[in-house]
Amino acid sequence: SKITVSDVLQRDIPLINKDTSIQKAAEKMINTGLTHLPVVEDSNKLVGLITAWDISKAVAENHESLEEIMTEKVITASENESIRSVVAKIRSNNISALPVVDEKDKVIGLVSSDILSQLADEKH
Amino acid sequence: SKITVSDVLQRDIPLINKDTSIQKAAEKMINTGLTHLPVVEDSNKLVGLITAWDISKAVAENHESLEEIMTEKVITASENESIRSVVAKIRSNNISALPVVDEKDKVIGLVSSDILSQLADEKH
Ligand SMILES: C[S@@+](CC[C@H](N)C(=O)[O-])C[C@H]1O[C@@H](n2cnc3c(N)ncnc32)[C@H](O)[C@@H]1O
Ligand SMILES: C[S@@+](CC[C@H](N)C(=O)[O-])C[C@H]1O[C@@H](n2cnc3c(N)ncnc32)[C@H](O)[C@@H]1O
Repeated sequence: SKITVSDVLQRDIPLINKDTSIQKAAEKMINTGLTHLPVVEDSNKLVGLITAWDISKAVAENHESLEEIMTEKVITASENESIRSVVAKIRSNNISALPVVDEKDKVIGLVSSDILSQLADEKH
Repeated sequence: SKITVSDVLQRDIPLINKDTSIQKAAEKMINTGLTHLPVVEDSNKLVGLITAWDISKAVAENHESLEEIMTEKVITASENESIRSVVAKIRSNNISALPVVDEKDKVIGLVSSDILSQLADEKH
């Protein structure tokens, strides 16, 4: 049968809020080994995304606050979305992970190309 | 038929050397949209790897030179390696990409979970 996002998503991921410092966000990535941190406000509603690439941008361009480097228009996935649909979003946007949200934009978890690579089929 | 690393690897990737500054390495990631930079010496021989996560580490822990944050024991792939073997290396080491090298450790390209996610099979 067909697997969906809910079969592969990573739950219990660290979340930050808009007034987190760039250094604190970097520390959270190092402590968890992750490269993507959803930015949320009350009751885990998604407002943005910070990745290790954005922290590199802060270094490259001397940015001082998280809001200067945060991506606001986040490409997300839903729990019942197909793998084929998520893979297409990764390809067309040059991104490596998508926050998974419910119908109220509350963060449920993350689906990444690291996890999806584990489904790679070498027969083609 | 079975595809191998040589069918999916990304060639012509940016390379840096050990005396590149952390800021210059970050700038190269921003200019190319990439998150992995192999570190090489004469004739592109691999000596290390810098990722956007390492740049985040420099921010989290106030490191000043590339050599402080560079990974030296790099997990690599060869051109004729199977997809199944590369996928296992990604899973067991929590990494997102592997430099592809020849028998003299010269960098030929990069194979990433972003590329391998495009081979994901949703029937399981
Ligand atoms: C274009 S990607 C290139 C590097 C790498 N693929 C990555 O995802 O970080 C880097 C930029 O994409 C943004 N990004 C990453 N995942 C995203 C997502 N799911 N939705 C919107 N933007 C995203 C990051 O915030 C960052 O500014
Ligand atoms: C443990 S991973 C976690 C974050 C993310 N998966 C990544 O690959 O950047 C981060 C660390 O792994 C290292 N790393 C990434 N790819 C590697 C590879 N092919 N061989 C050895 N170390 C690697 C990076 O240099 C960094 O220090």
